[in-house]
Amino acid sequence: QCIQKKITEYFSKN
Amino acid sequence: MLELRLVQGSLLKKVLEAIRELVTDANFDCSGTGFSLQAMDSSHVALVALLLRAEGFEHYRCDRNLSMGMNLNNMAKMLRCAGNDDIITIKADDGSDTVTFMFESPKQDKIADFEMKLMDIDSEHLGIPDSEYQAIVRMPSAEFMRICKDLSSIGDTVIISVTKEGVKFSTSGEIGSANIVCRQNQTVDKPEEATVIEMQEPVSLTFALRYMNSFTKASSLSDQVTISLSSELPVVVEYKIAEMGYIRFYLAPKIEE
Repeated sequence: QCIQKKITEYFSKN
Repeated sequence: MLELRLVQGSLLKKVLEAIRELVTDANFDCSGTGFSLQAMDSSHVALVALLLRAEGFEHYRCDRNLSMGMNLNNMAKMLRCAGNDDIITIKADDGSDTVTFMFESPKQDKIADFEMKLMDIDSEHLGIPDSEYQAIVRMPSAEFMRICKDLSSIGDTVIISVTKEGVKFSTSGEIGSANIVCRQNQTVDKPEEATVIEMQEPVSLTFALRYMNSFTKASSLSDQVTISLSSELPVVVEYKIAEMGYIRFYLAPKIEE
């Protein structure tokens, strides 16, 4: 089973 | 005071059509560098980054940095009223809560003003680091669009694998499975039909086809698409906008639990 990662887990807030 | 005159107004129309399915409301940022946008979809799974450089506009005046919140569906409604050959000028006064789109026909015999209300949008701006990618695939954008469309009739996700053999797009669903392999092909007469694969090491990642299909709405902006893959990063699907900049879509992968 795959889980969908989020963009915010890779790129942090500016 | 902001005044941006874009002779090839159709570019702006195409940009809007490319992103409005993914993002509902977004801040357009205007600075000395250019006209840009960064926005995530509502699930924070995908991110779109747009840049139209100042040099690409026939006239570019931006006295101070300005962020204009727009509803993209409303903006698309207004831009659909511009002819494909029209020159589009974007105008806003400092502190104003509206933006004006001016459409001029090529013969200058018809000039239209559309004023749109701006909105306050609380958006997160993410820092996107420059990264080295394990594999970069450049291929015809129409081919990539076709592959995403075809695979989404079979399954919901696509596995993109790059090896020295080429790039493989795979899916599976209730009715069966599909694999499409594209090999490097630089021998074509037309550079826009080439497929070029730069691979540092093999990589294989899984993505939701729904988002990939949405990205391919930008295909009319560019003959070629660049797909950059690394196992620790979101994929980047980039469409260059001739002479002006780019539209980049970032999509977080699906990971085995």
